[in-house]
Amino acid sequence: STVVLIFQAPISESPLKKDGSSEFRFCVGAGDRVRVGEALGR
Amino acid sequence: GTNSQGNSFVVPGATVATILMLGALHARRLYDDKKVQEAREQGIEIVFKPDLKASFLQLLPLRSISRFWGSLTSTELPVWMRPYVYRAWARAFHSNLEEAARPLDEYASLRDFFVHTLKEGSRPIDPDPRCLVSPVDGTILRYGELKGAGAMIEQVKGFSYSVSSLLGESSFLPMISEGHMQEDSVKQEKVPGEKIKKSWWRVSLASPKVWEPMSAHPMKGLFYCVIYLRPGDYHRVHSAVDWNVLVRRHFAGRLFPVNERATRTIRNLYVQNERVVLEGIWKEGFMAIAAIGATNIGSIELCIEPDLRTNLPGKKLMHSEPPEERLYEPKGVGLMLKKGDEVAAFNMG
Repeated sequence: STVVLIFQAPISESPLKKDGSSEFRFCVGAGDRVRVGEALGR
Repeated sequence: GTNSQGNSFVVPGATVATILMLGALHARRLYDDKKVQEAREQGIEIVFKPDLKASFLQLLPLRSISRFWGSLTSTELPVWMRPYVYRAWARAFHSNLEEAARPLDEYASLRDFFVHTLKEGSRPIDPDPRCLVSPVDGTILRYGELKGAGAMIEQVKGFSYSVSSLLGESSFLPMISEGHMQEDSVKQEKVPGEKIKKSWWRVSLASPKVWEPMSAHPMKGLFYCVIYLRPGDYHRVHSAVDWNVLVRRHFAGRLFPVNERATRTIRNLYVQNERVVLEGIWKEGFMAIAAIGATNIGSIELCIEPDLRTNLPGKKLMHSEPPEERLYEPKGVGLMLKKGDEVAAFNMG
């Protein structure tokens, strides 16, 4: 089976300002094994 | 004499021929899969390529096969046999038996064992309030930001499906313009437990494609993550964040396999398959999760709606048929879930 997660999250306010202060970033990669409760992104 | 003698020759011959054919098909399958593995190791992108087997699958009564599999695995096993059967399953599909919450001989059937819960503390939830956690055990297939009109997710290179076909005509899915979402004038503060401000919905429901000029609030993007659960994985679904579930949509669909080969050869796989979509809102805005069934796992059970049944016989599979939808009370607030709460479970049949 498969689960698809779709969600809104902050992005950087302007392409120039990529300080990532409030920008959402994934902390996983394709092919990674994950378990319930582990961070997918912050 | 010749007639019965003829028959006694024909039957074994046909049997041997069938076994040889199946063996040849299986060998070909192993060869193909090895090629795919080598291609991936060389960094060659796997591309979408329908094949004969995918067309053949279209003809099979997959839902009936799935229900038959479910009734087979629901057979109660003698207590002495249970540990042997479940250890064999665990060895074949790399399940971790140590984590099962109960002793093996307490699971009456394979189906009962398949949906076992875990020992307390087996899955610690990341405490960081800024993070979104994995709702399941599995393998990350795809992830990223949805940009541009249409919001398409790549199934594999060369084939994509749209978010709106996956989730259904969502009245909550914010419009997407140039790939960014602008938070409207009303900021969603700590949504869970707090009434959702009407204006947000009014804006998102009625908002035209063109958005107001940059508002004082941070821009929002729409992100996605596709996670594949192997047969031996823990098959319960948990909440990725603190959120309010506002609506549930059940799509009675096909039950194609969803393994790696199927994603490479079956068009619109996730949009055709039986699935349950939960949609709502979290502190950063829109949130949805789609639980998609497969041939061997046709059932999706909701902890928040125990009466829901999927993979029912006699359902007409018309693509035009709208999903069966339910809005959770109280309207506009829905059901509140905390990060890590159990939400649903996949099961056989």
